[in-house]
Amino acid sequence: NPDLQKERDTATFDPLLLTNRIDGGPEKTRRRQYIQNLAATDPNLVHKHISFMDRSEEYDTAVKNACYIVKRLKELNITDPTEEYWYRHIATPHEASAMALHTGMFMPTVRAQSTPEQYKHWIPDCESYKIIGTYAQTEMGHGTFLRGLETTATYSPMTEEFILNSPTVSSLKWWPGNLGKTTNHAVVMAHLTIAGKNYGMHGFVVQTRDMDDHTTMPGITLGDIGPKFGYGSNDNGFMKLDHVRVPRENMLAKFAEVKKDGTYIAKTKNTKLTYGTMVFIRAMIAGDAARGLAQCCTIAIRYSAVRRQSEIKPGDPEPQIMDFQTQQYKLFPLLATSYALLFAGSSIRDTYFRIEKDIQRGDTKELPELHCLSSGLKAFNSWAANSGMEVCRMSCGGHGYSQASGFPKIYTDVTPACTYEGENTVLMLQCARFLMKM
Amino acid sequence: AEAAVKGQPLAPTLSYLANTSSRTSLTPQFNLDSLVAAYQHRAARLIKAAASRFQGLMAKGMAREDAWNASSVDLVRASDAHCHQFVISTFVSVVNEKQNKDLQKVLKDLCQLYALYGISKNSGDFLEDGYMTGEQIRMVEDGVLVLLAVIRPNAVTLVDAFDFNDRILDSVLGRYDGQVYDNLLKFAQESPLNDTDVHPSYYKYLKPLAMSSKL
Repeated sequence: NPDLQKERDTATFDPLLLTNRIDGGPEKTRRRQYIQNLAATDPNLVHKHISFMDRSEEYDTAVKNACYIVKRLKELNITDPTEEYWYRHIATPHEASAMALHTGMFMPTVRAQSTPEQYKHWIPDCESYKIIGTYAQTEMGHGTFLRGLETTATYSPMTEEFILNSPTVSSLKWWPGNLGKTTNHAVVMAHLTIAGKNYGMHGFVVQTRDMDDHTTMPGITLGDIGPKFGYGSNDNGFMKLDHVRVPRENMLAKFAEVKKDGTYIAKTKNTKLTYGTMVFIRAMIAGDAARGLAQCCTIAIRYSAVRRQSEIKPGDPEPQIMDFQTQQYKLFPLLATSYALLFAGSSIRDTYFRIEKDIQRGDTKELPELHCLSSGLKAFNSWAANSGMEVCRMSCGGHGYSQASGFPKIYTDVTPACTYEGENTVLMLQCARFLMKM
Repeated sequence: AEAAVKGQPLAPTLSYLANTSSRTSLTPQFNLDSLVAAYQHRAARLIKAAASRFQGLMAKGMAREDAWNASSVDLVRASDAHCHQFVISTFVSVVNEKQNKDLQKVLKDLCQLYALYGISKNSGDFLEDGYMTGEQIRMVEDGVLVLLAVIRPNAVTLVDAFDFNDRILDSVLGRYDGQVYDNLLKFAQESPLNDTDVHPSYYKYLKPLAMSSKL
């Protein structure tokens, strides 16, 4: 398009330098582009647009793609998590993956909260995808406030088992990604009870489906929660546990353990360590939200260069809509916001990786500050992205409302971040707790 | 807030609580340090205001938990302002990195726009305690409009620099090659409603309706 070309020809800086800064250096840019190109040009990943699919077709395509990606990543020997992220995001752009919770929540939780014996027991099967897991915390009637969860895990010293139970309808696990149809295991968060005493929230590895025929295990009821605002490809699920027995060894025991006789042993005084996965995910969401807004800005600004409309002076040709000050006022602050949020997202991610090493060594001094900032920034960035994406959509006139614009797909992928992994207002109040202390 | 009042050591990301001035030094050049200072002042003030309300309610005999709930609107505002100053501070540190001069200039323009736009949208927060004057807010709003024109020639290149592959955007409007209109038509032709010229619903509903209305 000549208008777009003219814009590129008259820029005052080299965009590659900025791309390198975002990626973290020229070599990383080249590597990212190489990996993303492998997915972008792969005919096995081509399918009709998801907006022309029905729900079942969309889920089927997602499972097919997820399995293909697992095999392809192995063939390509791509094992670095960042490189996997690059590949997946272009292979199935803004389409929820059937393996997302397995790789993004289940495995990190099991890795971080297992004893060495538990690690050896589960992780090899997780890595070979014999076990495909999810993370079941949220319940139909309970979300961010963990102590309000109703699911119980009662220890029986007689049989050396935990009995997991959903006592009410509102206690049904609700929303976990890939729980409905795809996964065969879950980390279930439940209140540990021993001899009538409540020891608070703990994670339990529960087998949800048979390893041979994938049927639901006895005592467990599983299903898909139905269509949502977006995420049609994700079988967000519900689960009812009817006195399901799991062995004593299935409680994740890195930070606390139950002995055969029912003696509870806390291995750390800092109970917040069990929420480490959440802190990690929130730090990542801050960057994801920034990228979502940046993508919507990309669409709206390119289109504003291509689209010509109306006239500024009577009789003149129709100008590019980007020449209207009102259009600039809508979009350029959001462009600036995208960069601001991207840099902040990178900063909190780097801080997490720095502090995480200390936490694993038992040094939790900086954990409250990280918890404050990751909670606050997750909320700040996802709110800003949510409202900004809508402005981008509306700056593209009627075409912004079409699925062809790309906005609905990005919007419905990014905007749930305002409510998942901690509702934003609640997270801001968690941040405020630390601010008041300081 | 409690630690700051007692003069105790503060977490690194909150060290600003101990040193904010009462008046802005903002000039029409919109120096980045003075923009950071403005946001830190706003955050510190809102954090202290939230703390003051919270502690004041407790001093009146309200239970801690009830006082927290009754202060929660202020508390969220305080957290939001804290995060905002963190985002600005981080952006400024990126602009100040050693780098290509042309790139640094563009990043500075964007950083200023982000900061000034935020002040104009939250002007009450900066005016309330006299940190800024109405005249300075007007200067900030003028600055936003000037920066829109400054950024205009680089806008497309700035989004190109994100380097999002067309497959990620999955957007006809945002295609890198700008071939919007031909591809809007191609997209429409994929619609299942276009599989046949006459849709079956015509025979099921529309035709019988037309027939019955003739009777």
